[in-house]
Amino acid sequence: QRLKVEDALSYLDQVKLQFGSQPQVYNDFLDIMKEFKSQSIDTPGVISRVSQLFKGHPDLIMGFNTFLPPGYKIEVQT
Amino acid sequence: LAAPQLIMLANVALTGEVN
Repeated sequence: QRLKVEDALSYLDQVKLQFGSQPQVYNDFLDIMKEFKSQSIDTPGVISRVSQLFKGHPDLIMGFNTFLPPGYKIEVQT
Repeated sequence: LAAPQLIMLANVALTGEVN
């Protein structure tokens, strides 16, 4: 089940909405994406940073997991 | 390891475009 651009846009909207009062969080997320694209960090690096950034937001973490390659997953604390 | 969907998410986040 390959994700589409619309899925990415929808997820990004969800992040923006949840952190509407903390725009810095979304900016931090964009920084992580930039570093990933420039290959400053790899997939495990992204996972580490995103799991810290979205700590306490299991829905965002589960949404993010859908974009990870097989074998990678951020564990959600329950 | 390739992460095509993560790359797609990054591209959409940064440019709004498909890779």
